Amino acid sequence: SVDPMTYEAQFFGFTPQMCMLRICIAFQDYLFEVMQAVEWVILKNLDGIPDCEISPVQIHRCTEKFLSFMKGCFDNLFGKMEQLFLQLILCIPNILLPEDKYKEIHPYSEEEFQHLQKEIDQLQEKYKTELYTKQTLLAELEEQKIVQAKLKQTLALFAELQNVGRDHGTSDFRESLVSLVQNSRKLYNITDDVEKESK
Amino acid sequence: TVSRVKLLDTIVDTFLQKLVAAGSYQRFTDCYKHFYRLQPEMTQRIYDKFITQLQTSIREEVSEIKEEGNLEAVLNALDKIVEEGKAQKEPAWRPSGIPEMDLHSTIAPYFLQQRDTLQRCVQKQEAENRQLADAILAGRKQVEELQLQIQARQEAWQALHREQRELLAVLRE
Amino acid sequence: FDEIIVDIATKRKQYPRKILECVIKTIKAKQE
Repeated sequence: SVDPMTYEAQFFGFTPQMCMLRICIAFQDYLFEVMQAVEWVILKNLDGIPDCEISPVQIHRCTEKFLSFMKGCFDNLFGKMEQLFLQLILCIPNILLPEDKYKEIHPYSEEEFQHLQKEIDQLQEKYKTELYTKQTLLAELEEQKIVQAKLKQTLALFAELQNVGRDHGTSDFRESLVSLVQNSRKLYNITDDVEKESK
Repeated sequence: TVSRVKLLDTIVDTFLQKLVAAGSYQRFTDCYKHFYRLQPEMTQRIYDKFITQLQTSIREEVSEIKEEGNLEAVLNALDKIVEEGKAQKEPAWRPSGIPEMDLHSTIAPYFLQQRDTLQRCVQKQEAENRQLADAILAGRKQVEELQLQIQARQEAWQALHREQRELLAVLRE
Repeated sequence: FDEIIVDIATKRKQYPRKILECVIKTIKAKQE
């Protein structure tokens, strides 16, 4: 079972295994290249020796023998190096990466998150209701202002009427009317008497 | 704690040392026996060159990989993150494999903020509406009083008017 | 397989931030 090391890949941007594969292939290529160069130099040297008994095939066989031995050691050593790389260098120990910091502070379960979203939706509805209420209240306040103005206007009218009486010397219009009635009754009685006497 | 970069260099050096130790001159001459007998000095020179070249190539490769992936900076950054997080006792969080769930923790603080803001807005609006409602009740009361005042005036005037009519009736008589 | 791992890991690294930016924009727009 391969450990995909996704958390490491999240940090490095590549999988550690791929990195090690890249290093392994590169190292291997160098080993082969250097061995090729060794063989080439030896053959070059043999060319310069007259009546040399050693054939290129022999040298090639020597190269293969040495290379297969080196390859065996290389694979064994590289395996160990890879293990150390994956365990000590290209691995994320028991820590959180910066971009996951929130996970630590706010581990949120599905239910909690649903509940939070529901709470927000309810609050939004409530806020809307309160805003509509505010509009309604403001509208009634406006209406009240108009009504109160009208009522005050009417009262003012009555007050003006009151004042009319006062402007003509009578404090209270009602009393003045009453006194008018009494005066006119007196006047009536007087005219009545005068008429009798003149007869 | 040894830095990851230093660890990397040490591991590569050890790898090379062991590889060179395994591919010893003895082993080399065993394989190239005939050539060695023919030209021992040349064999020594070729072997030395082989080892030097192998080490140089591998070290250059490691430097190239470090360069390419900016590995030194990345590993130093990782050292720093590990240093900061080493107090972590219980198993650190890891992606659950369900993106929605993992995302919740990232988004939650902002939703909490939104919820708190909304709560404040609602409370503020409720308080404001309570004040408005009080003002309306007071206004209704005032309208009522004004209506009563007007009613009183109106009744007084109507009484007056009635008396006026009686008076006129009397006078007309 | 390796590409899939790197692809998923990259998304895990980048997408929360991108999504967060959208979420924050949405929240701000809602508030406005």
